[in-house]
Amino acid sequence: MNPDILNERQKATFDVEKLTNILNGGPEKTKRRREIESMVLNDPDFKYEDPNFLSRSERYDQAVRKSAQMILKLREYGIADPEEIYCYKRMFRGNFQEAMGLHFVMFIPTLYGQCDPEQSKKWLPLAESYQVLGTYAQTELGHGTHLRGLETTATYDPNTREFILNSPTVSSIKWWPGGLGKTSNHAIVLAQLYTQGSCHGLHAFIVPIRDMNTHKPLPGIVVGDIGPKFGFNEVDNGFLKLDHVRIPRENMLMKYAKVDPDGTYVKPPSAKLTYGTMVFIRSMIVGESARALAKSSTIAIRYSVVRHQSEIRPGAPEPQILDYQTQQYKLFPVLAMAYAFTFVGQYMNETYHRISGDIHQGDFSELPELHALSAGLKAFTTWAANSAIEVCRMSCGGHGYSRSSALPDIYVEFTPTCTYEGENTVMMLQTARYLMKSYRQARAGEQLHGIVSYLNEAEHQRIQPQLV
Amino acid sequence: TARTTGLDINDLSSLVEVYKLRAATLVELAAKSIQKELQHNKRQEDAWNNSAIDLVRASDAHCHYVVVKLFADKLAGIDAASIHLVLLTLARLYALHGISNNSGDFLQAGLLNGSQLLEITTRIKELLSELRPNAVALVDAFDFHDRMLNSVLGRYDGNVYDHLFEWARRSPLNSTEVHESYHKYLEPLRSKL
Repeated sequence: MNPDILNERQKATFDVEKLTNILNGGPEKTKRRREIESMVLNDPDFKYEDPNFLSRSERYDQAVRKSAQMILKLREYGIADPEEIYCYKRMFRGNFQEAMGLHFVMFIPTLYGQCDPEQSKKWLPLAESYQVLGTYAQTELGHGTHLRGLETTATYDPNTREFILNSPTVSSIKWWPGGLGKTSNHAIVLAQLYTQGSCHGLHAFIVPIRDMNTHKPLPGIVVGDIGPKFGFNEVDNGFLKLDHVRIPRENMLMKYAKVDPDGTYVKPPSAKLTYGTMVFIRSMIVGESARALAKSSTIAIRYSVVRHQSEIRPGAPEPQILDYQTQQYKLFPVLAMAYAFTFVGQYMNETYHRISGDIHQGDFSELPELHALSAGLKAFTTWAANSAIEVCRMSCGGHGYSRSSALPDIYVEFTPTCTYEGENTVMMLQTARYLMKSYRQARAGEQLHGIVSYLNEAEHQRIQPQLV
Repeated sequence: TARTTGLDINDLSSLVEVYKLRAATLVELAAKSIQKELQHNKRQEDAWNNSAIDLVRASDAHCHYVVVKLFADKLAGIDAASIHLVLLTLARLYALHGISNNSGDFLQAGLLNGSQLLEITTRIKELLSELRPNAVALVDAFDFHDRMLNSVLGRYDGNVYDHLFEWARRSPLNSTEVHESYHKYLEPLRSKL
């Protein structure tokens, strides 16, 4: 043990284990997390080369191997609780992404959320046995957060009772979805639904894209990897061009909206149904912001007590970097932010689980506020964390530029959170829409509820500067 | 004469209050910007777009208030005195650092005056010193295993330099003492010159 860091630990004024339990949600959770982590740590199958020493193809190969192994291990250990699976995966993937990530976090949850009973019977066993490997293809080369702009079409043919999926323009080619390029053999494709001459907006369709035996692309399908990116080297973000691909009518996810065999369109009961998934994903992203900050500040602060540099008092030994006020001013607010966002992530998780019960009972009353709040907090925390990781990296001097520090990896794997699942500025404007609506209600004398109720109070209790 | 506001920079609930009022002020400013656009006969969509900067600022302030409020709420539920104290120091630092970084908003809203801003800067420095002894323990509490962190600089044992050297030596470029490019390009080059 480095003597400096040993000395630091002896200065602590509180019980570290107790604080760990608060961060994990209790001693039981800490204990279980460590058990699960040790399953990965002590598993000889999980010894891997540092991805930084591998080529892109080798990294993807290693990632697929790890994903396949992880699936078998989870079954072997009987880990089925979503939070425990998430904990296991965090340990086995470290600072990197998972090749099959979208199969777990988007494809399967969408099947659960949007298949009707018949479709569930068919698709869920296939997806959960990995016969079907899926992704979620929404974003296009020319269209992202603004969903109404997506161009891919799904036209219903009542004669054959099929949908014809097509990419009418280059800008409509599906672009970015994780696992789309080389891994998946099916995709849930978001497309504008046309039937009986009318457009009914975006709907979800299960589209086979590769042969389930040879894994070769099917007729009418042009699919591949979009090439090297800033990070996410383990993920085959892909492109998908559809050339009048026919799929059976039963492949449209019809839990809510439906198309009858004759082509009649049946509207879904509420436009808010997809909100739930978005709120869940965005709440998870708030937790990722906290985790990225916690890792970065751990690295930077530990290194700053080991590193000695220059002098504060002439002739004295080189002080630890962390004794400089400027270094404290860089790192301690980041540390405080890591704790703040951890508690926000816990709050969002608890709130999401609390209201998702209400949603199943058909009570959507709190969903609009949570939808607006999760959009804003996703943007707020990812923007702040993105900048703070860079502060941590640069506060480690030259070694912060080495991949061995992990800070470049943490940065490039985290920074996409500012863009995916809703580009941050668009998210902030979505929250603003809810704030403006609440503001108008408050001005009209309505009593607001929840976290925006301060807009009622602000009218009366404004703290005014008083002359002394 | 110095003007005082109700702000007590050592009282976390008072800090939550000023974040709340800053958010309310910015929400109102955004709403008034839209109102003004509409009064100039702009369409609703154009009024919205011409106020987008204000709208983003209002949302940012709203989220910032939520984060500070939730930090304070969390503290209310922690009874271990030593942990409560160190987390209170972190919460104060987060809130005051946020005010310092966004002081224009708070000054513009009349929630703060110049002399209080100086006080805040002084208080931030004090909080940095208060945190210094607990810095490593606070990151240890995140409980990241070295294999998860995968960082030579962030190792739990702090033995950075020998592991950094060992990591570099494992780099593929060092798998041979003489890289093949020497014989392919440099040696022929030198024989020609």
